[in-house]
Order: sequence, then C-alpha cells, then structure tokens
Amino acid sequence: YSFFPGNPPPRWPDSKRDLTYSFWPGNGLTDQDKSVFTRAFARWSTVIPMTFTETDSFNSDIRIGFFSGDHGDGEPFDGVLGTLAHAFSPPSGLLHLDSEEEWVVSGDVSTSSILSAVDLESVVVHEIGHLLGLGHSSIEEAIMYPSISSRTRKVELAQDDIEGIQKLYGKNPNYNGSSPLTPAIQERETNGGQY
Amino acid sequence: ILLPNISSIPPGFLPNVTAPAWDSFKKFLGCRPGEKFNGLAKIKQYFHYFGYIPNSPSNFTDDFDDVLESALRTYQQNFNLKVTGELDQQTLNKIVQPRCGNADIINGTTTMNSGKWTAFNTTSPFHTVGH
Repeated sequence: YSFFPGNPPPRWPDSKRDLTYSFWPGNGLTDQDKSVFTRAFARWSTVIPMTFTETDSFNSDIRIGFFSGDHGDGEPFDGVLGTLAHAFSPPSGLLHLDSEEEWVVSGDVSTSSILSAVDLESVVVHEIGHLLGLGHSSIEEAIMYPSISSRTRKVELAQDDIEGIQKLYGKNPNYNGSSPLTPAIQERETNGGQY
Repeated sequence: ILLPNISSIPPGFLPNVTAPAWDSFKKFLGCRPGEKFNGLAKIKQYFHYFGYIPNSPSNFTDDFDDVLESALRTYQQNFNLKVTGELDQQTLNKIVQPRCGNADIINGTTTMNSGKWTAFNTTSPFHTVGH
C-alpha cells in the first residue's frame, strides 16, 4: 500500500468520520446504479471507523460524476478503456468516471460478449481508496493495484489495502480481522455473482 | 454507458466500434534502447502522465533514449515485471491494460512499492494537479 505524498500524508480530519456522498444530477443514475456505490463504500467502512451516507445535495463531502473527455479538472478522459476513472486525495472528495466506458452494473462481467465491458464496482472500490488517502500498490491482488482488465471483477479488499487504510484511520471496532466483507456481501458473491 | 444486466445482452447487440485507447502501443513491441521508432513519443507521454517521466511532453522525441529506458525500468519494478528496460511483450501487455487515471509517481516520489516510499533523483514537480 501507499499514501499520497505529504508529511503526514493527506487524510480526512478526525472531525470527519461520517462522510456524505452525492451524484452529479446531470447523470441521472438509477437506484440500481447507485447501489453499486453503496456496496463499494460498505467494503471500506467495514474495516475502518468511518461511515458513508448518500445525500441529494451535491454539496456533500464526496461528489461523484460520470464525464467524458475534458471535464474541467485538467485530466481529460480518453474514450473506451485507457483511463477509466480518477479520484482526488483527501479532503477533495472528487470521484470522476469516464462516461464513455461500457460500465457493468450487474450481471457476470466475465462472460460478457462486450470485450470492453468494465465492472463498475471494481473501479469504484479502487477510487474510494484514493478518496480516503491511499495511493497505488504494487501488489496485484490489492484493490489499489492501478490496472484492471476489462471483463474482470475484483472488489474484495486485500490484506494490503486493509493494512494501509487502517494505518490512516484505525480499525473499525466491529471488524473481526478475518474477512473484509460483510456476511451479506459475501453471500451474494458466492451465489453466482448476482446482486 | 451503464449496463444494468450484462448477462441479458446478446452477443453483437453493442458493437465494439472504437479501438481501446492504447491499442496502438502494441506496434512498439521489441523496441530497444538506442532505436528510433515513429510515434514512440506517445508512449513517453503515457509515462509522463503516470509520473514516470518528469519532462514536459513538448520535449518528447521518437528516440528510445535513456529517459524512456529509465521510465520503463521503474514501471516494470512497480508492476512486478521482469526489469528489462525494453518494450517486451509482458510490459506492453500491462501498459495497454485499462487503468486508474491517477499517477503512480507523484512529485518524484513513487509510493507503489509495498509499505515504503522511494525518493527519485529528480526535483521537478510533475503531474501534481490535485491528485
């Protein structure tokens, strides 16, 4: 694991442990789309003492949007595949996804007939790591490894991710240390990958 | 494009009309230090974008120079590839994979190697746009 540069590395202040998040209204996401983000946030809040709550106001701590090409932050997206998303270090709270990707919200992405299909939850879990202060990891199994093949699903936090994020925020007192997943999420994944 | 149930979409329903962003890099397979190859500047821009080359993109040439070799070696180390300093198959396969747009190296500091930070011999700030 790694952190963004800084001494100490940037993280959300102690007064901010219950963060709100919202979606760019122009994207018009469905409840099913938004549920992907709920699950992704839950994976991190399972291991650290932080909570994430959706709000309708785009004045939230974390602001999420799908954009294409040059979208005003100096980091334009490049169309199909290439860069998929990016997120800013704490406490910026900006998470941008490339709207030109073929994002898979549900279903078995590995059997997709669309070669460039990208699993949305896998990328969102990674980007939330950045929002919280993690940089990239060299460990391929880690969520914070920089690249992911299309038609691949990788959503479970690895030990490397957990150690890194707990160094920044401490451990969730309810986290038992054996599994990063809540039983509910684990059950869904062992039942054929459907949500 | 948000696909609510990928399993229900029949083959060919959504055609793959656009080549992935970095597909053109595959033509650089086998390029080695000291060679010149048309378009190689683009792969330098790639490495610049992700923090491996500190120079300004306007300076890039199509030469496989020391700067590119050094970037390749660092990239190969970060991604646990065999460090060859060449555009070999394993490295190109990794380069063309879709990835996060955040840089791997920020302000001349790579943080990808597990649990530690490694300072590089550069003082030039690059790719610092708030990430």
